[in-house]
Amino acid sequence: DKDDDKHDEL
Amino acid sequence: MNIFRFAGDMTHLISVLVLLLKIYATKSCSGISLKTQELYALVFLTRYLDLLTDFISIYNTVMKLIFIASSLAIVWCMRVHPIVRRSYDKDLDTFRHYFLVAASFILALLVNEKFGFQEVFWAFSIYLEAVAILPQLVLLQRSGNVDNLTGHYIFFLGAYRALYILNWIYRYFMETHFSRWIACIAGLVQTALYADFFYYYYISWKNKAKLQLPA
Repeated sequence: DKDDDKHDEL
Repeated sequence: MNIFRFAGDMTHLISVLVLLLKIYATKSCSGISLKTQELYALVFLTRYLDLLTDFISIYNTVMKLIFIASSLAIVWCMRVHPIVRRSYDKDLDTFRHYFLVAASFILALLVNEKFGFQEVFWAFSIYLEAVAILPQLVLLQRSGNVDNLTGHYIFFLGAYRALYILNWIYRYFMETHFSRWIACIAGLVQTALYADFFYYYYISWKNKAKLQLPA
């Protein structure tokens, strides 16, 4: 889902 | 967020604070590569394009703003600040870093998670960050003597991505569909580039001697 392909790391 | 990732972010933040301290306390940027600092500013500007489109958390947004602002402030200091800029080792900082930018961008066009504007620039920033330390390490070899704060700066800068590797290993085992191959492989290359620096940093710490890199 959308959250997966967000880069949640810096 | 796991402890490895948080420790990595804090180590990265410490490295930036140590560099700002060095420049502010000594009013000098001797031993610091302006090219590496410019590459880091480019890394943050291209990696955090999602700053305005994707909200992850307050922490994420604040840290991104800190890294962008601090990297631009350091480049400004080394280029414009009337006192600091005089101590820049212009004739030692000769690495042709434009090749690193070009190679990273070409690689990002070829190898990315999705062929989109933000994703290509994200991959570009990952590849560029992996090699951005090269001008600094070359400058260090050439200038030989390393002042303490510069040594600590490079140590924390190298350590942060090593902690990220532990974070990726942890997430790989703890999360079902976790795959960050691009970041992971680039992170391994990035950390490996520090290997000899880490060795000499450890020797100087063990012998309580000044950090010396072989010319």
